[in-house]
Amino acid sequence: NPRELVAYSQYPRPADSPQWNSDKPSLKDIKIMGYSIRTIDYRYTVWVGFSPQEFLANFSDIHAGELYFVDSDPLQDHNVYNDSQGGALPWSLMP
Amino acid sequence: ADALNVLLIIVDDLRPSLGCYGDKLVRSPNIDQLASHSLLFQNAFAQQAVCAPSRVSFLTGRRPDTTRLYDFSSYWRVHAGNFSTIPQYFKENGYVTLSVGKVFHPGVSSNHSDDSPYSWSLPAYHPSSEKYENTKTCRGPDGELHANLLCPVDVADVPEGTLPDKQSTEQAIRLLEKMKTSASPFFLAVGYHKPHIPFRYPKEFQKLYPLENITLAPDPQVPAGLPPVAYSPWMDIRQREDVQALNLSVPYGPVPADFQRKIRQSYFASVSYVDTQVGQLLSALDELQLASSTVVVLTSDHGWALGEHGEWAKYSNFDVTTRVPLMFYVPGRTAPLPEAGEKLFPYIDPFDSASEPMEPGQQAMDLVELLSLFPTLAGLAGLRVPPRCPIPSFHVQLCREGQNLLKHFQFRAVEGDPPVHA
Repeated sequence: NPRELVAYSQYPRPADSPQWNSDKPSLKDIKIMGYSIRTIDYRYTVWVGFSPQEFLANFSDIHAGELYFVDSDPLQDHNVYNDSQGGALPWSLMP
Repeated sequence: ADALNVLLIIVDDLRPSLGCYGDKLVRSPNIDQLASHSLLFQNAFAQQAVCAPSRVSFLTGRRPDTTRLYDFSSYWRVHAGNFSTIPQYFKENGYVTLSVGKVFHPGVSSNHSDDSPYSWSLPAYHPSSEKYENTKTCRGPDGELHANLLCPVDVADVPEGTLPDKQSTEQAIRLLEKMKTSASPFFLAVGYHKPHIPFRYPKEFQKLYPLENITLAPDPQVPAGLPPVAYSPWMDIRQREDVQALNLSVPYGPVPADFQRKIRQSYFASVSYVDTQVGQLLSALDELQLASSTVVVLTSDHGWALGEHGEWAKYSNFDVTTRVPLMFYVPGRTAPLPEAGEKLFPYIDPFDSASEPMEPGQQAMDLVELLSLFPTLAGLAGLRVPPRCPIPSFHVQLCREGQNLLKHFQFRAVEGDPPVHA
């Protein structure tokens, strides 16, 4: 079932806001990790707290989120993550 | 039957801005021709959109959380686990394994040795002209030489009178000629440096992309709902002299519209330049009658944002930075075996406007990961597919975290061939 196919990617960040080393943080400076799940319908990313000493992500420490639906927003310009958190997601956007 | 050779072509920072991925503007006839004889994955994604972590990930078949490489400064065998690599696995199965150009990211992450001797039968080849890549070799409007982002050059003018990717193609062809008479099968990995920045390419390729034909990205603004943590401030291009001169505000810019179009123009020109290098390499494979015994894979380590979301680099989780081209030519499976004397990959000049648009080859729409390269290549070459990794797998030398994509290669049998079995 194509809906079962998932591609994962991730990206590290040193801080919540863009700064000089946001693109390429050294391991010791990584504080946040963005984990992305891609399916044929949507792209879902959570940016969570990350410990570079223990190499552990803390998924209860969510700094931000992104949710894009491929059909209605293929260029990923309309982040509906916050809407989805409050359950207010318009029906038309559901996969 | 004789073991199949493998030619793995990795194009640095290449997003799927290619004719075979539906791009109407970019001239990439040689890669499109390869695609027409291949299985092309329309939705292939890298596991991290930055060079070293992505390359170590797909070359070991492990996720970044297993290689524990998120930057450039650790060597997985020391830092995470003694994971086997794709070339190492082929070497252990009787192949002569050879590296040309940028396959592993140079430096700490490949032990300053491209992971030799584990991965390669010979020390990796690096083009001598690579050392000038970031020096002042770009002639500016003032007639002076600068270290610019946009760097169309007169090749006769640059140090050594050549460019790294030209040297890599020449070296790869020399190795193919040598391997032609070898009793052992070969695994040759060729890593092209362009279109990685700086966009330093033979200036004639700019003519393929007149500025008046170059549009901005369809969504050049930073999206309102984008969390600041998700945004990449594209710090590396800001270090280049021509971008510095624009005095852009940090972190959001924007880049002036005319310069945005120049960046896009030079990225596309670099893609067409690399396409000619791939074309020369593949036509040599043909000339040496190796096309019927060699699997050819073309991919990249991640994509690149060309102004989308107000970004100009990789370093993010967007589709434009993680989606990559991925295509496999498998003789007798994705295309009929070439008849004696038939050419599958004749060189096509991107300046030849008469060149016909290519028939597309086989396509797969399913989402796949670059992680799958290891098990899939092993399977296509007839080697035992490494077992799936346990979690965690730091203690396991040979296993895979990616899916084996062999099921996508079951086509209706190619005329005259025995039915293809999974």
